[in-house]
Order: sequence, then structure tokens, then C-alpha cells
Amino acid sequence: RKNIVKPKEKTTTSEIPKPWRRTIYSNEKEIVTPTVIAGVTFSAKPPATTNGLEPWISLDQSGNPKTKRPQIKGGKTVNPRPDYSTYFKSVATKTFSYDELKAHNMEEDEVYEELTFTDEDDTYVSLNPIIRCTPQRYFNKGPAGDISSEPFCTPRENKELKAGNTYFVSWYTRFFQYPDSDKTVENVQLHLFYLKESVYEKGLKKR
Amino acid sequence: DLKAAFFSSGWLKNVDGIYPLELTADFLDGAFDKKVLLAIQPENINDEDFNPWEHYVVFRMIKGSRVAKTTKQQKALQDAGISDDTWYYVALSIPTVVVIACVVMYFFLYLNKNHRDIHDVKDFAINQRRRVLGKFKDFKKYKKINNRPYSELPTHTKKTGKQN
Repeated sequence: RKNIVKPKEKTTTSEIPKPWRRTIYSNEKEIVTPTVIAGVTFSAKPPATTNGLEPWISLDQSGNPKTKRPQIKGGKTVNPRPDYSTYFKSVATKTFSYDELKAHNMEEDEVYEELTFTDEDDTYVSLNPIIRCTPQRYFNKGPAGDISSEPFCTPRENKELKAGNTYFVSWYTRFFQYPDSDKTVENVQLHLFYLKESVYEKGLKKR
Repeated sequence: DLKAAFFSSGWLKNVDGIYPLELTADFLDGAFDKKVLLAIQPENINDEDFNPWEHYVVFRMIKGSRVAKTTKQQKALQDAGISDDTWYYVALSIPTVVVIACVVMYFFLYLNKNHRDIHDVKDFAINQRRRVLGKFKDFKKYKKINNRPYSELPTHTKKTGKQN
């Protein structure tokens, strides 16, 4: 007699995260409504105190969300929060002439250029718990693996994505800029196309 | 070009840099798997100039394997006591019928053991076996001997004068 399979009760929280309020740009009040997509809560209320070990969400090669919990082991942090270095900073070059700087080891006609990085406005970006795409996470694609996947980070090339699931497509936001200025493009659109496959490409893989 | 796209997300805020793509079964058009090209179009490129092969990722969309598990409906039926295990009955009943038939045959033969005469069958079986040897008188070698089952041993007789 076949034992009846009793699947474990999945703890599903039917409660929808409640909206919360905050003040942005020093004096503007705002109500933020969290949304849950594929198990990930966007625009969640940030914890009152942070110690750098809050869980964050990474993406695997197909674009599935994976929760990472930073831990301190042996004095090092395992699964640390992603560091975006200067990928999302806007860079400005400032030039100093000799008169302005009067450095002792500077020639009279020498000009000193200094790069200054300014942080981006993370009012809304900070509400996204998922790891952001940076050129560091690009991968190589194409038959010879010599084509960069820019601006995409996920999904990876030739991954199998199942119907009925939700996958996160991520791209580097500062990849597209207006040609005449270095302003980032405001909007983008994603399209899906069918590809015709030759029998050879399809292969004889058994379903 | 864009007319060939079977899915377009509409204009998204580029600053987010992320989009939850939900793949629905009807994207597959009934096939089991399809190779799909995912392309991104910035707003400063219009539809005519857009080249999907410029910034793209190719992935394979599959229907996914279906594990034959007791689905919720089946489980609910089982809970309600309705179980469609007719094949249980079939699997159990056939050997039972065979066993009952054997037992009945055994008792039938046992009861009729004195009212049975099968010597003709037995003789036929034995003749079949003897047929391998055949009748002795038919053997060329033993044609002159009268039904002696053994071949004669060689005899060493003295020579007569005539043969010298």
C-alpha cells in the first residue's frame, strides 16, 4: 500500500506588508507601499538599526532570487552586502592651476586634475533589496565566449528558464546614455523574440 | 524587428535596473521548449533603428518537467475516502482466481483418481520415447539375429585346414 505523501505545511504569510511613511528630500513626506514579487519584498521598511549583517538578495545565473545572510566568521564577513564602488557615482573632474593650488612641487604652467565622485540619489534605489547589476558581474557569451553580455547581468546565456516562474532580468542602469550628454537614459523597454534553431543547435537532448 | 517580438515589457524606469519577467506557458505556443532572445531598447533609439542583436541575451524557455505527485485534488479525493484504486482490485483478483482454479482442479482430480484410465496416453508417451531406438528387426546390422539386444562380442575361432 502506497503511503500518502503529506507535504509539509508551507508557512505562507498571507499578510501584505503594510505601507509606511518617511520624509524625503529633508521636508517632503511620503507613504511607501511595499510590494511582493516572486517572494521578494520591494520597498520594505528599513530596520531601525543596521549592523551591516542584514539579509540581502542575490540573483543566481537564471535570475532566481537567493537570500544571502552575511555572517562574521574568523573576523571576516561571509556573504557581505554587495559593494558597488563607483559604478553608480557620477564623476566630475576638477582642475587646479598653479595659482589656485600653489603646491611646492608643481610647475608654474602645470594643471592638476582631480576626480570627484558624487553619490547618486538613493531615495528610491535603496528600496530595491536585490543586488544591482554592475559591469563587474557581466559574463561572456557567444559561441566563443568572447562577447560581453553588457548591459545584462541576468539571466545568463543559454540558461533554461521554466514557464510559470518569475525571473529577474537585471541590467546596468548607466550603460545607456544620451549621445550628446552623459545623462543616463530615463526609460528602457525589454523585448522577447523567438529564435529559429537548426536541428544541430537543438541537439538530440532528450526531453 | 520589433514586429517579431512576442513580448514587450513597455517603458520601464531605467534607474531600477531590474525587471521581474514572468514566463507564462502560452509563450511556448504548445512546444516543449523554445529558444528566446531577450533584447533591451533604450528610449533614445526608436523602433525603426532598434536592432535586437545589439544588446541581447539568449536563453531557453522550457515547459518544465511535471512530477507525478498526488496533486491537491487527488489528496482531497483520498481524504474524502474516494480512491480510484481499481487497479488494486485487478492486480489482486487475477492471482486469486488462478489459485482457486488450481485448488478446484486438484480436488477434482483427487476425487476422480479411481475413475481414470490413461494407459493409452502413457503407452503413447513411452512409445514416443522408444521410437528413438526403433524396432530391432529393422536394424540392418541385427537383421539375422533374433532380437538380441546386445551386439555379439568378437570370437577367435581355430583355423580349419581348408583355410590354410
